[in-house]
Amino acid sequence: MKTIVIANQKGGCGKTTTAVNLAAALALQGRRVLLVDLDPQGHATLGFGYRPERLDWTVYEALTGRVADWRSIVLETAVGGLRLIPANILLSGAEVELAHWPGRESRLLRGLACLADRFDVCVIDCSPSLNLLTLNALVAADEVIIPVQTHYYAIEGLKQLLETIDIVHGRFNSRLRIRGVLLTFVENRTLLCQQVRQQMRDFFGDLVFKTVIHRSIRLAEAPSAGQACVTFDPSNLGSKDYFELVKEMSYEVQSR
Amino acid sequence: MKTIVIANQKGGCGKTTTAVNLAAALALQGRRVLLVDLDPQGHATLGFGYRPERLDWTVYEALTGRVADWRSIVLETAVGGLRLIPANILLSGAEVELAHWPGRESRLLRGLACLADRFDVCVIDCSPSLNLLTLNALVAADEVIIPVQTHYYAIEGLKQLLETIDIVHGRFNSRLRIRGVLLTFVENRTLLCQQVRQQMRDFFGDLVFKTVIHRSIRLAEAPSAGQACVTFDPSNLGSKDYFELVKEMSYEVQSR
Ligand SMILES: Nc1ncnc2c1ncn2[C@@H]1O[C@H](COP(=O)(O)OP(=O)(O)OP(=O)(O)O)[C@@H](O)[C@H]1O
Ligand SMILES: Nc1ncnc2c1ncn2[C@@H]1O[C@H](COP(=O)(O)OP(=O)(O)OP(=O)(O)O)[C@@H](O)[C@H]1O
Ligand SMILES: [Mg+2]
Ligand SMILES: [Mg+2]
Repeated sequence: MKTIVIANQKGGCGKTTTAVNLAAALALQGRRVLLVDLDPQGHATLGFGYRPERLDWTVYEALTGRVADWRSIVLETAVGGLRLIPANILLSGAEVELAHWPGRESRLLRGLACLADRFDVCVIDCSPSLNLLTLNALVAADEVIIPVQTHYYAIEGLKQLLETIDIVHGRFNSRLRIRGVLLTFVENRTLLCQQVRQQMRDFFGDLVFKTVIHRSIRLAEAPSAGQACVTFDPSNLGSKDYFELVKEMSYEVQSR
Repeated sequence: MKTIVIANQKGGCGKTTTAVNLAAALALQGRRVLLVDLDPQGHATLGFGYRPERLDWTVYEALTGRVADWRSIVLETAVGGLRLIPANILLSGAEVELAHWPGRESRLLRGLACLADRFDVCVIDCSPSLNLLTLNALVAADEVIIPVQTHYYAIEGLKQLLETIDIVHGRFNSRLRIRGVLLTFVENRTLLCQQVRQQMRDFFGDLVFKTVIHRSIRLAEAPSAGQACVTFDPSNLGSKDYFELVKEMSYEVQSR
């Protein structure tokens, strides 16, 4: 199982939208995919039509040892081949609860290990912070995708995220690598967008995916139908962008 | 001094943009305004042209007692009558550092008390989480403004935010009240936006400001010039919306 984490402490840059649609698009390609919601907001859980507050067993119970078998918290989704480990607001208590546990940063890594034979890919959605939960995701990860909105505030936090990834790579997880920087909410007609795109390429070079995710209202409408946009409206520009992303990622896998 | 907190744990809903432009618009009206950046991302600090990583004294040093006199961390801005208490990434250490201090939730309240005679209004920008820093802001606050993007994911976290505000009101700060829910990124032409606006009015009634903040790329461009949009491009729709908001808030003050 390959584990891909979607992380960026900047709020609202498209982490959940990327996690949900990438996971669904990979499943539509025939892969066995596990989506893990590691954000107490539970938006990836909501995005597949589950009500977070009604769930008894979520990633919180598994991380804190209240549930021993991680297989028992895996939920079905409407997309064949795609399963979900949900989250709800109780997860915000994990930070303090796990703070003094030995090995607190690898609880997720150990939990996912017992699921590794059942899935080809695991996608993890993170909250907008660099806290113990996001650290758990980075320790469990093979790759990180960094969604970046083409706005000024979006650029500033990247240095700090890269430093954090470097530290995790050095101290906890030498497999970890940046798979790519994904530009989101792209509107070719605005100058700001063009400027930021250029700055990203200057700063990150080939790490920036060729695929960009355009601003598309359907991406924001799909969650209210409890679906990923790639199944809700597959011919929409936003969906096509995520299909393109999967193609670009798959191509690289073969060529290595 | 009246203290207004801009809070919502949903990322990217326009907290910083609202804090920066509201503070500037109030200062342009002739009030003495203090803007406090309580987000380790330091975006409100960036928004006025300061480089967070180059600052020696920020709100972190004051909250943790490294600086005794809060007056020494107040910075000037290009807007007359507007001062700033900056933040940088070190602030993310405050959470753990203050965790076991008695009175940890009122560090900010006590610090701002010694500045109260120098300002009419204090505006506080929060990070996208409900942690000890946001708790400090709510304990110090007279009023909360909740920016809400007109998207599906934006609605879900509101219940939790309201519960948190209720708890703070009950246990720590009986002055605290919700000043209003501010709809942001509004685009009248999309169905999703109209639906969410209606849902907000159904749920919140008069708590929803009549003023809405439209999507306007100038609001996103202004920070790269180190300015609030209301001074960067005062005739822009985004700026006009914030001037409207100040008018709507001022009117209420008089009519009470
Ligand atoms: N390309 C896009 N075009 C239009 N809307 C989008 C796009 N991507 C995401 N959205 C919408 O913008 C909002 C923010 O996106 P999303 O919630 O995925 O970001 P996030 O980084 O997960 O936020 P948070 O930091 O709160 O976790 C959501 O309402 C989502 O539906
Ligand atoms: N009304 C608007 N129209 C267009 N762009 C906007 C608007 N309001 C904010 N923005 C831009 O959208 C992005 C998100 O806004 P902002 O950073 O203010 O949200 P936030 O809630 O403070 O985010 P965070 O959760 O990361 O603190 C920024 O790049 C900002 O410049
Ligand atoms: Mg999210
Ligand atoms: Mg902000």
